[in-house]
Amino acid sequence: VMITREDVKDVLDELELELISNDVAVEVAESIREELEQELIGKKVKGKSEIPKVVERSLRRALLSVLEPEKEVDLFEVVEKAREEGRPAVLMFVGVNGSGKTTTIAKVAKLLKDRGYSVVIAAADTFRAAAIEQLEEHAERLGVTLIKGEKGDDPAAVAFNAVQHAESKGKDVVLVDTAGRAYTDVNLMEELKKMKRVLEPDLVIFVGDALAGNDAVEQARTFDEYVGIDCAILTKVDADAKGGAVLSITKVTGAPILYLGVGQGYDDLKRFTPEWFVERVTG
Amino acid sequence: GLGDRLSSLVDKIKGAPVIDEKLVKEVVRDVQRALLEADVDVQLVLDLSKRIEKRALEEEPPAGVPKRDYLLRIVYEELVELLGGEETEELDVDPSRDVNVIMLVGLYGMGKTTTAAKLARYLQRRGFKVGLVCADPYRPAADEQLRQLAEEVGAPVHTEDTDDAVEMAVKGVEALKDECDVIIIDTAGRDRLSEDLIEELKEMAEKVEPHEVLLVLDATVGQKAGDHAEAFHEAVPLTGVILTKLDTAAKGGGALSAVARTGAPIKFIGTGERLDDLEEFNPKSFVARLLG
Ligand SMILES: Nc1nc2c(ncn2[C@@H]2O[C@H](COP(=O)(O)OP(=O)(O)OP(=O)(O)O)[C@@H](O)[C@H]2O)c(=O)[nH]1
Ligand SMILES: Nc1nc2c(ncn2[C@@H]2O[C@H](COP(=O)(O)OP(=O)(O)OP(=O)(O)O)[C@@H](O)[C@H]2O)c(=O)[nH]1
Ligand SMILES: [Mg+2]
Ligand SMILES: [Mg+2]
Repeated sequence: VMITREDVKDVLDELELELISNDVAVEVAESIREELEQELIGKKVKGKSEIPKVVERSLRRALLSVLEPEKEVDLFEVVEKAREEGRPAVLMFVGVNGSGKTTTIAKVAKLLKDRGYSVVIAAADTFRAAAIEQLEEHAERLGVTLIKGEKGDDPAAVAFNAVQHAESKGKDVVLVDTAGRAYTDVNLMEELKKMKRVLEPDLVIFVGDALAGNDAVEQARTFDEYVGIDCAILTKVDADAKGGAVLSITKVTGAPILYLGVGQGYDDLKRFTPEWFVERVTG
Repeated sequence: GLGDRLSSLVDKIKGAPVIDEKLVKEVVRDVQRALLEADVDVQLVLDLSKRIEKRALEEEPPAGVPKRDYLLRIVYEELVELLGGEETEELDVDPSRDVNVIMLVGLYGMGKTTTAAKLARYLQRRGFKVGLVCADPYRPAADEQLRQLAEEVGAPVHTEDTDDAVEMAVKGVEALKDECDVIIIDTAGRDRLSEDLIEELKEMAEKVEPHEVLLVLDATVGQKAGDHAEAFHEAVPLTGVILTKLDTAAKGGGALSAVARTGAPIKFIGTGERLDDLEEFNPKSFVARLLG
């Protein structure tokens, strides 16, 4: 028997709302629903009772296919490749205000240091109150070099200095912290674009907040438009967040989610797997 | 935006004597989508839809009011009602008191520390002598951040070299209550799953007896806003909400659930990173923006 539109309308409506209540952006949930509709309608099944199971299987496949994008990024491979080329790898962290960039940089610094790499952090948020001091504390605790300027200095210049320092000292990685910014602020987005042009980073890492809802889509899309996002890290997953932003971010940018921030400690970074999210939604 | 979509839909029914059911359902679907895109809680959207649909089918527009305007008005009214009505509630700061204590609480990175300084400036402009207290012993350079903002705003600030947040708050109030008539306490970010941090907040409120406990909520927060707000409210009764980052494109629908679940009205909105970027809440313009 063939599945009809009527057979799946209600269950797909429910699914769409389920995704939305998991903080998947409305446009992403709708697009997934359309894909499912296309796949399911006309599909042959043994009997109508099979339909719920078939829908679930299709949903899993649809979610996995979004979360396993074409682009594959491995942090350590990127660092190794730069090493082979005899230069430090430059990783630039970007995102909106308060998303967890600075804290995430500290975690990534520890991750890399534990793997034996030498790390330099660039305090290129020269705008916000005590942004530099916040990194100073992290750098001291972690035992990594911090290259900073003064509050108000040109961020790209500070970051560039850090890269030059890393080059001259033979350091493996430079982690560039940038100021949080509203993607609606054209001047700030242009400033970020300029920084990318100056640094030519190996990776632009978008740091998103798992507590965010639909705004995650616009954030990812706009940052991708201005600087190009290579991969993403989603923070505050431990704060009872649904995490639907992983789907929203990857769907609109094709950038894979590398890690999840699961707390405020230096070890609170865990590798993201697509199964993790699929389980949360279907489990 | 929704306004245009509703207009074009309702143009179809201009001639109709009563608003027909099929069209109401179409309009409600459009409203649902707009609200979900604005991060309003799914259940709240479904409840609201039922109420709007019911009113749209049962009520007759008053003579001379076009159907389009009446449908829109129902949606606006229901949303403003949810926010506590058209009147914005004032901050409970009384100049005749020895000292007014305000506590800012909320999730990580919402804008509490920045808002503390903004609120200080707002109150200074109204003739209050405002002091700032750092009660965040966890975040690296939290005290330094508040110090720099306090300097910018010209307010006395108290920080304490301890890892005990309650002690920071208590000693801060002690230190500033003679020279200030309002004291704003900035607390560390926390979430409803961090039991000891929630306990800490309870203990802090018991000791400093705040007149205002304001939940600082980021307009980008999605479907979990209501749950978190409720948890904060259970720990320490909230007297208000400050919705931040409305200068971005985020609609702030999460604030609707926060208000609906706690009864705490939105008192201010944050509209940027500068210390002047704080405005009194206006329910009607918030709803207009929510509906796009
Ligand atoms: N629970 C939890 N909190 C986090 C996580 N990541 C960051 N935070 C907290 O979120 C808050 C903001 O973190 P920051 O690292 O300052 O964020 P940011 O993006 O650098 O902020 P700006 O530079 O001001 O834009 C801090 O209180 C962090 O401790 C996480 O994975 N889990
Ligand atoms: N665009 C915009 N940014 C804001 C607004 N309010 C605060 N911010 C920014 O949001 C980021 C986080 O602000 P904080 O004041 O450090 O947030 P917090 O809640 O104290 O953070 P924790 O103490 O770590 O939980 C900073 O980059 C602020 O400048 C606002 O209304 N609009
Ligand atoms: Mg930062
Ligand atoms: Mg703070």
